Amino acid sequence: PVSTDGRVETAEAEGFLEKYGYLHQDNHIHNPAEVKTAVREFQWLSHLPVTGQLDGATLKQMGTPRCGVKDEGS
Amino acid sequence: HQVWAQRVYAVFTGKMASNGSQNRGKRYAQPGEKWYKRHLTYRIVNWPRHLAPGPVRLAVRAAFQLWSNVSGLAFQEVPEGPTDIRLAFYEGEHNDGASNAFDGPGGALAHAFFPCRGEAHFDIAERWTLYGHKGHNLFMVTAHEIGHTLGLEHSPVRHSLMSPYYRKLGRALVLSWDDIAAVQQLYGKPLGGQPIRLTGQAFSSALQEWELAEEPEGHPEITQPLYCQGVFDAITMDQNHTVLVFRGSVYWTVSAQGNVSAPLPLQQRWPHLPLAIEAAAFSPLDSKWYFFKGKRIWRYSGSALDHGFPRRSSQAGLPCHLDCAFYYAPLGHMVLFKGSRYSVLNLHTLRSEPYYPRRLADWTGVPQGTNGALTRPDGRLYLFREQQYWRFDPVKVRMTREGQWAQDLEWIGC
Repeated sequence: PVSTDGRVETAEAEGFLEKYGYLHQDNHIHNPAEVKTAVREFQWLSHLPVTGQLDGATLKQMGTPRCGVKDEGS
Repeated sequence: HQVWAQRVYAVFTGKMASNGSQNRGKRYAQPGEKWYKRHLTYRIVNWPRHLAPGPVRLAVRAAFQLWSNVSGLAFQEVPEGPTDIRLAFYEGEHNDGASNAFDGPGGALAHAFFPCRGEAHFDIAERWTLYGHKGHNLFMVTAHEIGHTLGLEHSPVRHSLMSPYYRKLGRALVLSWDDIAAVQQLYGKPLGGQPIRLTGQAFSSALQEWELAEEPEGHPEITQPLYCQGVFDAITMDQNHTVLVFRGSVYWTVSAQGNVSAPLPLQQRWPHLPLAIEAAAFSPLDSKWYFFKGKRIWRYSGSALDHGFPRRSSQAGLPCHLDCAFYYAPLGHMVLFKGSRYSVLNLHTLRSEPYYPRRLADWTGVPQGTNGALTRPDGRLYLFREQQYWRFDPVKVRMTREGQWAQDLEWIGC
């Protein structure tokens, strides 16, 4: 689910990070440190400032048209 | 068809630059996940809704050729029966597991599986295109997904083909050094030695040749112009009530009596136009032709480009990448749709009228993302989106009819 301007809402960000291999998918429970690391990896691959924060640019990038294959290992 | 295929190959080999960089990427699936043969077969299982099979087959062939040009691989299309790689279009959940279900327009456009599963799946709900900026370019997405079927993972290299993000077909080289290094680590260099690389421009030129070659005279079983099978990029009507339908690098004319021309090269009538346009409008106010693509506007008097054109849309205070444009007599100006808003262009000042853009809701019932619009001699405005049309009545200021244009409108040439 994305908001009208194509941005992924924060609540969905963890689902996105799971789908594309940044977070494990067991029981869907992640501690803040795991999420921060996952966000940093996603920002690095996406050429965004690596802050570990789910800022606007990061959420918007998650709504960008892309390939459905996981990013893990890249 | 073979003559055409040789012509296309000549376009590719004639438009290549050799690759100098020798960087080494490390991006491929776990060791062992590669094909242990160099000649792979592929099949297109089904087709996107609004593109004719011919150009789709060309795009897929070109996408495979992209990789065979730079590696020791060779590919062959096999229309029926078992093949190494299969390409198919699906909607939503399609037996690949919930996390691989497609999500409609936008988001995940396609996905594929590493060797030797040999599957590449595309979201049929996407607006697939082979030209221009409306929709997602099927050639580029197919080339990316083929990379996965060969064992390549996503690349962190910006603008590489194997970057996870959709990349438009532009003028640049399609494969980056990283893409080439990764595929050569798995399958070696091409037998002929130096890899040859394809630019987006070369692909567009090859597709233009197809569109000119692929018309009814070459295929007696096709009785209608190509655009009748799918969508078009733009439509307008001139002072003689001749309708012009634009698609890719060609256009068709439909006379007031309903006679349809063969496909005509856009750039032959309007020199300096790009290979494909996003919006077109004839203005009865000044009898000039207006074309829009990306961030630029072209204006012609007949076939002569007016002085000072092309000019930037921003100079006129207009948005770029328009959906459609049309002259609207009740306003005495040109109207331009983009997304959920519309602008009004004053053709005397060539500036956007003040207090625009405004929300599309002013045009009660008009959908977003229209391909084109034109006003018929009775003053009614027809708007088109993919297979559908809407008729807008300027007197009632609302939609009064909608339907399937290829079936319902006898003046559109289908």
